[in-house]
Amino acid sequence: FSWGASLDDDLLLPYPALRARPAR
Amino acid sequence: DCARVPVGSREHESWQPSPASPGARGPSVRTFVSHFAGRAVTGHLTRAAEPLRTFSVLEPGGLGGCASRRRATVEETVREAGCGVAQNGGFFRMDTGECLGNVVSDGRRVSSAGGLQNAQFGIRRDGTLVTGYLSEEEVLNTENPFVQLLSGVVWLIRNGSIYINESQAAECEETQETGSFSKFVNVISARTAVGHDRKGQLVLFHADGQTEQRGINLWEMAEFLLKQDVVNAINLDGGGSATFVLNGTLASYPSDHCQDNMWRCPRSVSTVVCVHKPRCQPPDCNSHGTCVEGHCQCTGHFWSGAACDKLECGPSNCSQHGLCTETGCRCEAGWTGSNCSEECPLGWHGPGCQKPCECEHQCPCNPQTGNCNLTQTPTLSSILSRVKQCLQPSEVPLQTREFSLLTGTTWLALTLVLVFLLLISMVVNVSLLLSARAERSRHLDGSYVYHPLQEMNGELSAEKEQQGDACTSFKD
Repeated sequence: FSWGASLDDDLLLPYPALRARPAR
Repeated sequence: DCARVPVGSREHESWQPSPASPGARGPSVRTFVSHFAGRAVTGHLTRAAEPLRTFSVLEPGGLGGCASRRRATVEETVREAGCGVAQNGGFFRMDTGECLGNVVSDGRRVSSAGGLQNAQFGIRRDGTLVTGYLSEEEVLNTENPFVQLLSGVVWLIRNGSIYINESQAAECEETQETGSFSKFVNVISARTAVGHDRKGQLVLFHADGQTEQRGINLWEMAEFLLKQDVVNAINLDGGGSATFVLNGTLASYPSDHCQDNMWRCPRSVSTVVCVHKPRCQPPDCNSHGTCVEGHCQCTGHFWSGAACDKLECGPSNCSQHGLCTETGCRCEAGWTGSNCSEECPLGWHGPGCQKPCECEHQCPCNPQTGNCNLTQTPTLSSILSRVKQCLQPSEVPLQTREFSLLTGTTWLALTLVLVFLLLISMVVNVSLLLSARAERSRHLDGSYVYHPLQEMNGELSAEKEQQGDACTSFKD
């Protein structure tokens, strides 16, 4: 049986999703 | 994206593997409900001995998962992998499914962080447990390569001490005090971690939770692990990704909601950390043995080593005159015997001494080259035999090899007999000489005898003869 798809709604991210400036 | 270190050495801890204890039990899984600052938190702590044989990093959904940026629930990934205990592993991009950081799965390098400095946990081929920061060069090491490796964020415990502050500096918390990284460290949430304890056992930690509502922060997790004798550990993905699967079945309370908000659903994640029954390294024992309880049992007499990858032909090592193969010593030309210690018998040469010498007068040849001219590298035995055998007249039909051996023995016997006789004659002569000398010296030591004069030209008169008898007794 399957649980069904999760909504990925509990996000715990170390870095901001949007990058403040380009990678060095 | 803050600091890439391609070469050189970065700070990390290497922990030598503990000696395998025979009959080591399987992994131990403990369930806890502990209170952190008054909050009740449920979770699991798993310990597994011999991590080199019992721990694997799995790609999402199986082989090629990272390359194809696949996402899969932990249950889906471990379905065929035989994991007794499994948890979500490294971080990944939610939108593209890209595996982030370094990933080495069962010896296959499938993803590279390109030297990006985040906390790593891995096992090298010799079983060394490595925790901390690695340059790209160290990750790509081929001398003692990683067989399992994955990346986390924040080195929780380093050598028995909490290392979170140092991690924040190292893993790029540059500008904001209250930025996302600091929040990531201090917020309560569902958490997972991987590390090892002082005995060299692998440790997996899982705690249920929901960001900002339930669960624990990294400081609390580190304190909990320290009390469990954990020496090195890194933090893995958490929040909705935190998943604990026991024998293939979900055994935790994920925090993501399902489509129906009433229920919670496990997230499709990326890599998975898996604890399984002991496996051999490599699993097929290099096709020279069978894997029994995680240890290779080599087939044949000559394969040896933990991975059945070494040929062993005994202490003599083919006496430096041959090559050790899986069927035993293969001798160089001119040598024979199970360990190539015997030179070819006279009259034979070549590999395995299969070729007869083809020299004039049936003379022996060089056992290595078959050359009749023994000057190249003559050995003592071949020179002696050549002198004996080749001096015989050619028309005399030479007997077989046994005959040459017979004449040799005859010469020896004859020599010994002659020497023996010589010794006996010397002894007899010396003893005679000594006894004669002793006789003469006895006459000359103060006592004497009169010898009557005798008529030179006729026989003595009867009268003289009587007086002769009377005279033999005398007085001093």
